[in-house]
Amino acid sequence: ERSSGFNFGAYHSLDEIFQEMDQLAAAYPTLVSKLQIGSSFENRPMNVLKFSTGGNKPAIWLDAGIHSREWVTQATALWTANKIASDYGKDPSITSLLDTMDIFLLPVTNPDGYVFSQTKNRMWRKTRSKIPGSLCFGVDPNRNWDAGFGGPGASNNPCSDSYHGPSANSEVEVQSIVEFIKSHGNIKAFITLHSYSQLLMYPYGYKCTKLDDFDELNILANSAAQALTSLYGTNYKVGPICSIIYQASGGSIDWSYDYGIKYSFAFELRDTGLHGFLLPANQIIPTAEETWLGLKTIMEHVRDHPY
Amino acid sequence: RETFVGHQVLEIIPRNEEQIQNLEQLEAQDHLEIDFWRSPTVPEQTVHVRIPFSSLQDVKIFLESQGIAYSVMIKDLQVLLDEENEEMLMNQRQ
Repeated sequence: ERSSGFNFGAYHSLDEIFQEMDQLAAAYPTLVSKLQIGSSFENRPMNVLKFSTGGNKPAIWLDAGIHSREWVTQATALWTANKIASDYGKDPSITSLLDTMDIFLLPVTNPDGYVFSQTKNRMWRKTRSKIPGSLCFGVDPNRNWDAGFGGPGASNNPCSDSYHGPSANSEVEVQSIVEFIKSHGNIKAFITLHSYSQLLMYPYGYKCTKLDDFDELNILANSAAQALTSLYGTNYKVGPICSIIYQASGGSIDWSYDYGIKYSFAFELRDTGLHGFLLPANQIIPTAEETWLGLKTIMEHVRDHPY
Repeated sequence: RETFVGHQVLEIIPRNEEQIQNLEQLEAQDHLEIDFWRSPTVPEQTVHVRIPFSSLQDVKIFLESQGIAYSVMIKDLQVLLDEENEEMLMNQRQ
């Protein structure tokens, strides 16, 4: 029986998160494994949890914490990892999902930024790469994907919090995910967790045109948001990035959709109580619980609508 | 460790497109070192922006001169950071 005593309702250091990922893999050896898909700029591992009942199944990709200061996302991802592992064999929906598909979960997409936000600057959002010719560090990794790279809604100023970087995929953290998704070859959903503003979005952000699968994604996103709201009444807005936030180029779900992953979504988790990126730890578990209902709705749809 | 003593987070509600443009101009002024937590999008949609102590006066004067309504959402960011840090330390001890 597991006895790590890990507190999912608290914020943790990167080392503690990695230790808990190891614990999960050890506690559920037939379901959970840890794999390293690359290393960050400062050489920290990009650790992914793979949930698989065996075989080469189509898969769902989940990531969290690409913007390092959004701590509730990394915490939610870890709670979610434990939920998936512990519900397999108990919850018929998750059991059926994992009998049909694999799940890959990257709880800390920007490990350098996460450590920096815990040790030097709580408000740090970017990577920590060195920009040649500039005194400033880091690139906004959600402006660095090869999707309308360098277009509207991204800055070319290395000192800006939304700096897009010198070229698409210049950030090793982004490049590692792109390579993994391409090499896997059978990812059917790409879901990224952010926090602030309570939104559930789908492409596009780099352009404001309607995507081919608009109707299906819109209906699905609304169902997911309804499921999420049903738990604690947290209100979500649903729509394409461009129309419900603003035009933003180089984002991950635009890349994944254009790459052929139809079910591409981005969550902006709760910030109720006007705490911003300083969401009190006692809201981690409620946030994770409600997010889980939205995630499950999307994952069930992906399972039931193969393409 | 960078401190955020005296940094405030303002909640701003732009009433029209012109005010949104004014806020975008503000965002482009790098020397103010302001950090939009929720950027301006459409009229009546709330905007949240963190402002360092050194830029507070300039920003507030600008907002008032443009007739843009705002309120203080977080009075001193460092107070919240200290609380968060204390909570993390307590959890680590446990």
